[in-house]
Amino acid sequence: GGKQSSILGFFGKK
Amino acid sequence: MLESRLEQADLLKKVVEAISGLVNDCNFDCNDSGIALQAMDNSHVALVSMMLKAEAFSPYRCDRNIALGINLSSLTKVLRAAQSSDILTLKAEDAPDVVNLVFESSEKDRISEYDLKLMDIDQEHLGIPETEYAASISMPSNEFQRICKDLMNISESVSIECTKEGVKFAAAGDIGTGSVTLKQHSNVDKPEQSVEIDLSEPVALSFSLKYLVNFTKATSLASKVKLSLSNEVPLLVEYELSGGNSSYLRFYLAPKIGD
Repeated sequence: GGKQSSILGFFGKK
Repeated sequence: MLESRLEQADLLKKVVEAISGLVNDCNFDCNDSGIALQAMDNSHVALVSMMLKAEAFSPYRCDRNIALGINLSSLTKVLRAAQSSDILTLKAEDAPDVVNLVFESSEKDRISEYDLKLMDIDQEHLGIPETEYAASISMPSNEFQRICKDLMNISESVSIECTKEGVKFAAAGDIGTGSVTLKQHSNVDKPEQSVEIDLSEPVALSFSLKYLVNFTKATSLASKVKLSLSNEVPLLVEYELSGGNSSYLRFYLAPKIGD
């Protein structure tokens, strides 16, 4: 279970 | 201009097949070091990163940076015309409207030529931090595919726990629970069957199986897959491409967090 996180929370925009 | 020749059209066919379930349109960024691609899925849960090094082609020529904005379902349609063992040449002008694809049969008695219209894709690139992962697992790619597909019958999520005992994939759903545990082992005769676990600290994370099963569409590209994990960061699933020139297809998957 758990809440799906977003890739944007980990990798910043260049 | 770009001119790049792949000995086996199969490589590009399989890469496109492996990522087209996640991404619709993306730029193939060409420069003198090779052809790269980075794209997220629509819901921003997964990221695909591909690098085909210049050494994977013979010859390879690209004088300046060229972005080929490609609709992957259109590319799939064109690549269907290529036999797996055909030689594939990609060509494009600087600032191109089309990419030219030529397929030559290995017997050299047939040449097929297609021009695929390009799109203008305004794509942001994400900075992927260099990460020292707490655990990395190298295992047969078909075994990873099997585990993901089997556990998807139980639940939509899988927990991956890596300790010095081994790596445990576990799912819990309405009908019950299931798990697969792999221990490190070396197979001297068939090294592609070995499971190697490199652990600096224990890791436990949960992920969506729908995405993992999607990633395993890359299984036929490489006999091994490498999973890299650290607590609270995206999982890295990596397939090596075309043997020994550090070309790769990588998938990153954001974890499920909390309960």
